[in-house]
Amino acid sequence: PHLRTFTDDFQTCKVRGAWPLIDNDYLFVQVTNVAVVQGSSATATSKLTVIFKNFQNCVDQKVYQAETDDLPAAFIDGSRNGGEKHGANSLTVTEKAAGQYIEIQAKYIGTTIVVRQVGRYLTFAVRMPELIMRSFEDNQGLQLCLKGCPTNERMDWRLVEADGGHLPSQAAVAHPSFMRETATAKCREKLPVDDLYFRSCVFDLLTTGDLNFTLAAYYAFEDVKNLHSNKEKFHIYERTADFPPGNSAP
Amino acid sequence: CRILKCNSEYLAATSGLHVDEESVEFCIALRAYSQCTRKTARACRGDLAYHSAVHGIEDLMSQHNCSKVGPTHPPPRTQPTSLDFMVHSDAPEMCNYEKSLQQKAPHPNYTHCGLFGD
Repeated sequence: PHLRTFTDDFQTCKVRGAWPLIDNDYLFVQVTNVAVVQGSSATATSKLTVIFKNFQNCVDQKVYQAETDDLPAAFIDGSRNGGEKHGANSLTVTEKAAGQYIEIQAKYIGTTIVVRQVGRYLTFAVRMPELIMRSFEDNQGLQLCLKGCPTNERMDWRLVEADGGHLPSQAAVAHPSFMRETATAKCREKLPVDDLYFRSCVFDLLTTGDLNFTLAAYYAFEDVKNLHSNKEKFHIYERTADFPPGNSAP
Repeated sequence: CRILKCNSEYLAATSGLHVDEESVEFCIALRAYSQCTRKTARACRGDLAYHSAVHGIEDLMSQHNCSKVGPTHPPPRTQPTSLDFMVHSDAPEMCNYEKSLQQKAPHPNYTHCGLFGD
């Protein structure tokens, strides 16, 4: 999937299987990614687990789990808040659109999590105070949201672009007519700015031919607009390529 | 070896705490102390003060039934007022990150992470 880290780094990763996104003193988030088409190492998220750790007199430990076609509006114990403690309502799950969009508010740690199902796959977004984000031990382990994907798990999507916009072999059989021009036009409808969300969208359409990925990129950017604290950093542009009109290279 | 720094941080965190009444915060401070000593373990392996601290932490955690797993940072909170002591030490304000920060840092820095697509 495409990953935007806490430091606004943008990567496309393989990370097939289960990987931790966040692992700090208050919160643990893990995603499971599966291959989307044969012949490509591209994967997408099919499962997401969030553990809110027991916190003083505010909340009990709560686990939220979503899978493709199962986006519950409750924790796995059926509850929608933080349990029996004095501040239980400082942790709540809210269904914004049934089966498509849920939001978890963890006020005791100033954190908001958005989980969506778009097509067959899940998207994840979080807003978290920097102090909470940094509350972990040095040896606590990998967190994709913190340092991004390991180098050997990153994908260079320019290889796909260099192919002239043709699809990887197996996907090409499934979607022979899906060329770069079509993908670009479809993505342009939802993402008019030529940033990395737009380019992710084109990559995903070229890789899968699945138009739902256009919406996934669109909603990911909507979540940035809602959750990111710096309006100047909503868009991220490719560092080594051409820059959009009006934006000079740093 | 920076064991003295760990000692100072622990003393600062527990100064003014009434151990019997504030066991949750005491355990948090002990876990933080333990975490700090672990970070200095290699550099302090021949330091008597370090080994003394490690054993002392274990004893205190056992005495106060502290779990080894749990938060190591108390939530940022404003200085308690006399009203806080009259009502609850665990009043809902401490369960609201932004409210608890209001005096120290009215505009906390927020970060964002997102994952989508294929």
